[in-house]
Amino acid sequence: MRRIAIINQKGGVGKTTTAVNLAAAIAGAGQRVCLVDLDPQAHASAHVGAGPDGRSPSVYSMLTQGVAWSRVRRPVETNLEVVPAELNLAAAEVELSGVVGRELILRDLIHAEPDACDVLIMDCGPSLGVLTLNALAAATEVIIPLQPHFLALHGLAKLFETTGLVTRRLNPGLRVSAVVLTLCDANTRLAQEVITDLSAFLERARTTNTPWSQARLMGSRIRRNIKLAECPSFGRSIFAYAPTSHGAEDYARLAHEVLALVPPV
Amino acid sequence: MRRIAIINQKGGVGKTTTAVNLAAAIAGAGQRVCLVDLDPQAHASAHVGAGPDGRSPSVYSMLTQGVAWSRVRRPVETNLEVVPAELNLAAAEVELSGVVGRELILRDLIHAEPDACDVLIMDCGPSLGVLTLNALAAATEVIIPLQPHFLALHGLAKLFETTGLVTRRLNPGLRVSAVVLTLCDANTRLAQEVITDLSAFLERARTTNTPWSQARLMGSRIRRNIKLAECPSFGRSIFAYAPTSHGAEDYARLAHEVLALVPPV
Ligand SMILES: Nc1ncnc2c1ncn2[C@@H]1O[C@H](COP(=O)(O)OP(=O)(O)OP(=O)(O)O)[C@@H](O)[C@H]1O
Ligand SMILES: Nc1ncnc2c1ncn2[C@@H]1O[C@H](COP(=O)(O)OP(=O)(O)OP(=O)(O)O)[C@@H](O)[C@H]1O
Ligand SMILES: [Mg+2]
Ligand SMILES: [Mg+2]
Repeated sequence: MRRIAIINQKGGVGKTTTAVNLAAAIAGAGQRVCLVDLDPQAHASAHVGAGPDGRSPSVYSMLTQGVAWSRVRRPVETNLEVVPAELNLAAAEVELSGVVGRELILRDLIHAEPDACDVLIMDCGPSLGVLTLNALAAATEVIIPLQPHFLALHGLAKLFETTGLVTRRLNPGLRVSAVVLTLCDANTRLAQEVITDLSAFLERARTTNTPWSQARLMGSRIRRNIKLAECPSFGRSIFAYAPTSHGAEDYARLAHEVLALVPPV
Repeated sequence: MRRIAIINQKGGVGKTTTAVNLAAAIAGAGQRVCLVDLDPQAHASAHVGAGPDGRSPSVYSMLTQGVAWSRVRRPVETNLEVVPAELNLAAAEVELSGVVGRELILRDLIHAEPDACDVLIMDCGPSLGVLTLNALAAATEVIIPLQPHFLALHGLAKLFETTGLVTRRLNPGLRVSAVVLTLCDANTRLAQEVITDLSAFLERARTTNTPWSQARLMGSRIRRNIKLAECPSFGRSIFAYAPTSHGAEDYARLAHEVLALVPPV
């Protein structure tokens, strides 16, 4: 099972938009996908029409009560299941703070059902707290959506540092496989400067012995497209909502690129 | 002292951009302003050239060691001082979880120095955790930057609920004074629909007995302008960096509107 964590502690850089549309594209390509929403704000859940309803079990039940994965995930499309989040998840940081192995709870429940899906995609909120650490410990790879703005690289360095810690202490096989440019106005000087610095940063890492030494800057860039902001309100992916839009085009290209990445073995 | 908390748990909606440029505008109008950075990612600090340097005291020292406000704030411009954040702040949620009155620490230190400034502006990260609760408990008013996208109102309702709790239990005088449309592409149907729903939502609240019953939707809308994304990398406000840009125009208008609001007495 390929297990992808979508991570960036910076807010509003397209993590959820990427998690949902990548999941939809890979499901559309015939693989069984499970989308896990690890953000208490539950936007990915709402985006696929599985927003909190006060009674369905969520990832919160998995983390705090050890409820089995099979009892929490639910189908939303052909080949696509979701494990929704709920608002109570916001309390998890404090609730789990004393628990031994608190970063490994999700992983253990995922490992217990190795045939549940082909690709697991975990959407994280803008934080490097216990929820994101559970995603990092459960993942085989990290994909980082990044808006080419000031401080994007600063945040990336911090994220790599956290990934390095998890790799050393909890999950030796973890790798950063890709960085994806999102909300990308490529013709602005700011974006060009950040992209140049980012490419150099990733190149310098090639010869290091780090979990990000083989991280690829995806050729597919996600351009700003209002259709991507509209489709969540219809509970659909961009492919269902606006299949000929730039948003659909960009995420289809990205999905091809991600599927072509050799997942860490 | 007018004490403004800039709050929205949704990531990347322009909280920091608003906090910094509003602070700069109000300082430029001759009032003494103190900008407090309550986000472990310290973007507001970096934006005014006071990014973490590993040795200057920060708001972390105030919250965890009770260091006096006067020992932590530092001048960055005429009439503008900053209390920087630092990365260690990320641990505050857990570090303070057992502390009695953990949401009131900032308020007590602010109250101890009532003449420190005329206007306090607190920039919060994308969370409703203990750092944001300290801002809410210390504030006289809340200003909410809001990007008119799907789930903006859903998040607003949650934010109002949290504000209501703080008002009831910790800070009876707290009010939501304003909602500011940010990253606003007003000519898209999505933005128009959200703005319509938002205006109706605020109107319905007028007759209620809630801390948001008098919340104004600001006439000044912050349009998307690349200059606003560029100026942080120069450690300047939009007024210093690009004084004739739309970004400067919009934030100057907003500052006028905010200064004209009758602050809660
Ligand atoms: N390429 C794009 N074009 C237009 N709008 C976009 C694009 N990508 C994302 N958006 C919109 O921008 C907003 C932020 O995106 P999104 O919620 O995916 O970011 P996020 O990183 O998941 O945010 P958070 O940090 O709050 O979890 C959303 O309203 C989304 O619909
Ligand atoms: N009106 C605007 N036009 C163009 N870019 C903007 C505008 N407002 C903010 N930005 C840019 O968008 C990004 C997100 O804005 P900002 O960091 O202020 O949001 P935030 O709500 O503070 O995010 P977080 O939730 O991570 O704290 C930043 O790179 C910022 O420079
Ligand atoms: Mg998200
Ligand atoms: Mg911010």
